[in-house]
Amino acid sequence: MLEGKFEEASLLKKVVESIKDSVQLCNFVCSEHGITVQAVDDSRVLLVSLLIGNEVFSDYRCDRNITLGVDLKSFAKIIRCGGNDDYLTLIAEDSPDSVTLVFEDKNSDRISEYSLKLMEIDNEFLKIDDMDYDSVIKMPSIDFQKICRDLSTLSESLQILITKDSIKFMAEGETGNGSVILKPRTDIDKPEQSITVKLNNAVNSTFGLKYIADIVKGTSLSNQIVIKISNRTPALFEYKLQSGYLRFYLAPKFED
Amino acid sequence: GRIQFDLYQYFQRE
Repeated sequence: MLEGKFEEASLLKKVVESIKDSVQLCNFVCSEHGITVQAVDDSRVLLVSLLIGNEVFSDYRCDRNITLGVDLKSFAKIIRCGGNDDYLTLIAEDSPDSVTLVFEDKNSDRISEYSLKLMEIDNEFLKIDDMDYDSVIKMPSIDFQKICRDLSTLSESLQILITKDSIKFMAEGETGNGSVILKPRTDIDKPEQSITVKLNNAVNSTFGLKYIADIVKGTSLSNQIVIKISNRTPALFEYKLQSGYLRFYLAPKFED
Repeated sequence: GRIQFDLYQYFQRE
């Protein structure tokens, strides 16, 4: 049996809102370590990998592995019914055909209970090994979101160039071009404002902005985003959770 | 023009 209680419903709300436009049907695999999701979007360009570690929950028990096949659009509708500050408990039997969500308002005795029907979802699992990346950058997630949104007004593609002392984001379109250059900086008072670059090799990679527009929906999950890029391989965009992560793997675009 | 690659060109199915 699964019983996982979140101190605040807002965390699961944010997670679901962050991924529901990338993938619709996905299996939430629950084990003693927490909940994991891996799913690929229909175009097979973007992969979502989620770990909500058991330490995120104020109470957590899961005696044996349980898979919850979830339609995220329906899940999002139910999860919006609870308040952000409510306790949220997920409950499922060992071989469930539904999952129960219990919201508890901390300021009153109100308890709301919803159940979501589960589905058999037959998705392929991709094996992703730990890779050495040419470059790893860490920057404020909100800045990355703004840069991508601004440049998406000009082009469908975002070019990222990384050297040891700068990160350059570029977009070239029919109506004009744009670029934003960032320099590494350490902010001791506000570490979440820092920008770091670890470089093994200079990077010049291009990605589809429509996928990046979905990735930056994870912005509210973490102050910082970690971007790991190698030339000619998928890049990893990561929002760290208190225990766990939301990762997106995005395949690059190449010059024809 | 640019070609969009897909993830199955890099990652193996388990």
